[in-house]
Amino acid sequence: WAPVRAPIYVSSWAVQVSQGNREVERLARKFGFVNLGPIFPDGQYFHLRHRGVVQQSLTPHWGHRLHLKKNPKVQWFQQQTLQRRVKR
Amino acid sequence: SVVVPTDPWFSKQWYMNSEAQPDLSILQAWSQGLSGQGIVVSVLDDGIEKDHPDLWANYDPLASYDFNDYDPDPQPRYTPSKENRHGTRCAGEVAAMANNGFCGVGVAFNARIGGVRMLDGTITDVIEAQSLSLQPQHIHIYSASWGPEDDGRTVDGPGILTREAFRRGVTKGRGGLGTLFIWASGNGGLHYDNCNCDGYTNSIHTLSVGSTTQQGRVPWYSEACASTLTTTYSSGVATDPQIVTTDLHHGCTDQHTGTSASAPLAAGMIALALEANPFLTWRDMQHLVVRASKPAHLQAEDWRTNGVGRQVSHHYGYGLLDAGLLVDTARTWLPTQPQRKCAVRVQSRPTPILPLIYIRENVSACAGLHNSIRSLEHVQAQLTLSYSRRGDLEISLTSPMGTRSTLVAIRPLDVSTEGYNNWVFMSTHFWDENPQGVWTLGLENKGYYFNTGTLYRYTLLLYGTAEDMTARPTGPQVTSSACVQRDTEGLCQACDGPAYILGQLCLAYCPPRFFNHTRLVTAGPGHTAAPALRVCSSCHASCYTCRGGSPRDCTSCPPSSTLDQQQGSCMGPTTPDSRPRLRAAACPHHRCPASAMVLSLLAVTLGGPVLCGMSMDLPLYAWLSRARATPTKPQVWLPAGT
Repeated sequence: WAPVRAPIYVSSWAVQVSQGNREVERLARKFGFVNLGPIFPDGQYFHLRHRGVVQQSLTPHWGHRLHLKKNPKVQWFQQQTLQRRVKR
Repeated sequence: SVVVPTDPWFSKQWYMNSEAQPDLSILQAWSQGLSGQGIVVSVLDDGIEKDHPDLWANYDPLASYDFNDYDPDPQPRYTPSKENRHGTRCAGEVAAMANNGFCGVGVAFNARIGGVRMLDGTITDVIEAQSLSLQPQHIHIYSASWGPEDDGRTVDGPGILTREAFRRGVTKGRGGLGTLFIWASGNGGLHYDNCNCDGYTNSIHTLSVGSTTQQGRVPWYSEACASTLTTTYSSGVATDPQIVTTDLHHGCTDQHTGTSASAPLAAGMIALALEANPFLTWRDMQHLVVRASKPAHLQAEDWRTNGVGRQVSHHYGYGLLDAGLLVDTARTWLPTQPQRKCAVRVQSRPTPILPLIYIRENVSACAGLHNSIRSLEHVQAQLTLSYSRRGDLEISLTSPMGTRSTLVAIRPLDVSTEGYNNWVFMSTHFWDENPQGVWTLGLENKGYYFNTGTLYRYTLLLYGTAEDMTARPTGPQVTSSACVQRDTEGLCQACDGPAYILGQLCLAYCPPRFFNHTRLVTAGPGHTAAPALRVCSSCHASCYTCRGGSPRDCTSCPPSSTLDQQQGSCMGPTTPDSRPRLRAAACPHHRCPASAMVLSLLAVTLGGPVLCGMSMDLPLYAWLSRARATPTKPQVWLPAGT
């Protein structure tokens, strides 16, 4: 079943690159991402942001998806979506 | 130690100054000299006013970060409406200073307090995962008072990375003892929401805290659900007193409200328990909280006695948390054996959901296998079903010992036609019960007569241990004897009595991931030979418990691996590189990698800088691949601007 509302994609990605930060920096430079650093302390998962992508979109970014998918150094990636969270 | 603080607003802190009867019994814990010393708590929220006069001395920059702006300063963004006061308020409940002539006092007034600014901006799975895995070897307790919308129609939970952050936290955080995630159960009472539709509070890795009023009533905002474990005080109707804490602009408030106010009180009480016994695992703490929560004067229509004789309610879990009882129990708690998980696929063929159906399954609880369970902890029902109006369907689970737990009650505002897609409902109500026998899942239409639906998949997930928890004897005092000789770094060299040395402490037993042995001490020049030392030393990283330091000395394994009895080793999905490599250097960066247990325990007991090591985790990719092959919890998107 599809969600009631489509996810809202934002201009950041989680990527898994097992070669670590140096390889992610190279990847970021190549495709214009900003490397915001590791997600977990093991240094395999990184948070990337792209300033050239609209901050909120109803569709995932086709071009960057293709770049990341074709890159053999990228084991996994996910364009981030907006999470609605409230204080209690 | 401070027994009765002199802070001017302490007289307003009715929930801890004996004004309410019973109160949270915090004075009793303080009178034992406990104040959260050496414990680090981080509040994940909209920031923390680090220069607040009641917080600055306890503020810990290592336990803080700003993931909204990606800098180390978690200072809130100030606005005319003070919308970012929430984190500062929650932080003051935990660790506001004592006896400084200002405001009131925090429950753990000597604990170090950090803040993560992560709610004041775009929130994504990455931001949540990064926040929940900030400094897992330095921060002991994360307190979170937020979640998906409590509007009575949302079914939402953590994303794939955040779930991994929880998993890593409990398996690797705090040197392998497991990070403690304390969560506010939710404010959706007015919308008849149910906190089992919130994947954060219903996670087995979080300790979910509900609220009660001073009079022991269910507050108007309170959500009932089976995953709530315990309760602390908070606000009620307008005439009820609220919670006293620090506020933005160096202020104080006596108007902090909601379940947001309850979770930090519990986090502070848990900090006191952790100070009393720093070697408790994340599951030990949940066992302790179950035992230290009492129905007291809490009023609800659904108090029931479960199969092991404990009273439990969907509004309050096991009842009002008692700090005195919590620390007393913590001091004598014997470590819980490794967690076992037994999955029972009950139904995988489509079955029409009639107005009322029961699905019964005789369960052996994996008897005869390495993962057999004698005493339950969490129980989950993973369900995939369609339904014409989701909120009309009430789902219940009854254990072989006759305890009936409502997994989700009707939610009148949930008109979704999506059903539940592999949603995991959790109940804590069967805690310590024997799982063997017939489990009954009940599905009942409690709304529109013509509702229809189909159950596609039902898996029962049992978590627990091989031990009969109801028959265990009380252990000895954990820190039963005092250290009588220390070296220049404060590490204990000799205990007053037959205890084991671990870092700064003398312990009655060695905790999980350590083994006890006797170390011969050679006499130095001019000294007579010293008696042999009884010490706790580290197990190999692959073991949960062991009899020696080699990878073939394991006696039990962490949940991700299984014990090869003949080899004495733990076999599991670990990489060849998974052995921790200790590095005796101060952590150079705010996000240091996982450290070895000894070093983190030293940090706990000494209160000094955390020493860091390295470890390699199970590749997330393999896990992600599995998760993608299996549909996960549905994400429900709400209109913008809510």
